[in-house]
Order: sequence, then structure tokens, then C-alpha cells
Amino acid sequence: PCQGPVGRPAILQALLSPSLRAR
Amino acid sequence: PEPFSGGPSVPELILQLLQLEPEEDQVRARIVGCLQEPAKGRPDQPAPFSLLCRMADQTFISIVDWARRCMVFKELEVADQMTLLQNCWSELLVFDHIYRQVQYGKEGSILLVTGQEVELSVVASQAGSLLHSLVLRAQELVLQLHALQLDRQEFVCLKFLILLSLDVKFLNNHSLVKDAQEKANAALLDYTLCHYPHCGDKFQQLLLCLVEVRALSVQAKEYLYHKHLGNEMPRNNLLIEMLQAKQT
Repeated sequence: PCQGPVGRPAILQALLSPSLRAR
Repeated sequence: PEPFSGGPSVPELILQLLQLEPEEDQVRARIVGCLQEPAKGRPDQPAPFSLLCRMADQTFISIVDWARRCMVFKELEVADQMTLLQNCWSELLVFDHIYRQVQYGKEGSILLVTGQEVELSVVASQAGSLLHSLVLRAQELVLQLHALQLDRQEFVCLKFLILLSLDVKFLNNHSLVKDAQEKANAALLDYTLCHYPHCGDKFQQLLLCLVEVRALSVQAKEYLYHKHLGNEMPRNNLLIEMLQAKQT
């Protein structure tokens, strides 16, 4: 599964970022 | 108590959290809608298990959506939001399941977020021993919270406490979160003392239940990891992605 930087789950980044859409 | 009211007032924090809480039928409708879309699944996996995994993923998404709308949480920078959610995501999922059983469940069965009921006898015969023991352990907590008369006001406050339950040293914004932790604890204490004066130490008993929620969530993560090691989880499962991320 893909991860963001520093062990941050990409899905969480997507869900919390106002500029990205969640999968 | 406020004048002209029918009883003791509810702390403002809890009133705000109640406003943010989605209705069960709205959550159910959204998740059922998502699950109706065909999944790019694994044909080697049993369909019910795959569906349960997708259901859990969608519940997770609902929980993050709720957190994003919460006061204090929405003021934090994304790094702190991620740290908090990485700490508590499994507890929030467990507590969501538990409360659904307390509020809407029937004896002898578990109620899924989709509205489906699964008999405990079916869980006993169809689920593996790890999942079965997890479900039974959760049901014991359900009975405890039922006996304590956990209500919706306490539920939303406890959920908020779970969301913020991290030593602030791991966050950038210490003061905002510490202040919110203290206010939430005070609101719950105030509410339980006013509304359940006959219950003695309901506040303490509810906090003890949170300890069990934490323990259950650890057991749930171990179960997920076991399934992951056995290559039994669907591809791109969000909970496995959360599990594999580095935690504080």
C-alpha cells in the first residue's frame, strides 16, 4: 500500500487535504 | 439548571458535538450506496469477507469526515490532524461499532452499519476463531455500556475524547488540544453528575470503558495484521494502509 512521506498514509492525506479528492 | 427548563442543562461542548453527529440512516445510506458499486476485488476471496472489508473502509472514511468537521480538530494543521487520527482510528471504528449495538442492536446478533443483522451463531460457525473472539469481547462491552445506560450525549463526548486522546507532546499545537481535552473531560463529568446523580461514578466507569475500547482496538489491529500476513485482505484496503503507517 502506498504511503505518504514520514509514514503518513496517503489515504489520510487525501481525506484531510482540501485540495485532493479521496479515493 | 436553566430556568423554565424541564431538567438540567447539557454542556455547550456536548450540544455542539450533537450537532455534528450524523444520523445513522444517513451514514447507512451513503455506505450502502458505495458498496453497490462493483469492486475491483479478488476473485479468490469470499465475497462476504471482501464486502465486510469495504464496509469497514467506508466507515473509516465517514469517521475521518466527522473528525474534519469537529471543533478544535478543524483548527489544527494537517500534520497534527494526521497524528491524532493515526493514533485513534481503530478505537473510533471499534467505538462506532459498539455504540451501534448499544443503541440499535438486538440480543444474539450484531448490527452492521449497512443495517444488516448477523446472528452470533452465524459468526460462531462462519468466522474464524480470532474474529469470533473479537466479536464476543465487543459484545461484553456492549452489555456493560447498556447497563451503564450510555446515552447519545455521552457517546459524542467520549468519541471526541478518543479523537484527542494523545499526549500533546506528539503534536505541534499543545495548548489547543490540551485545553480541549480538559474541556471535554469537564463536560462529561458535569453531564454525568447532573443527569445521572443516582449512578455514583458514571464518569469513571465510562472512562474505564474507554480503556477496554483501546484494548479491543489493539486486538482488532492484530486481527487485521494476521489477515494481511495471510494475504487475505483485499487489495488497497484502507485499514491496512493505516495499519502499516509509522505511528508515534
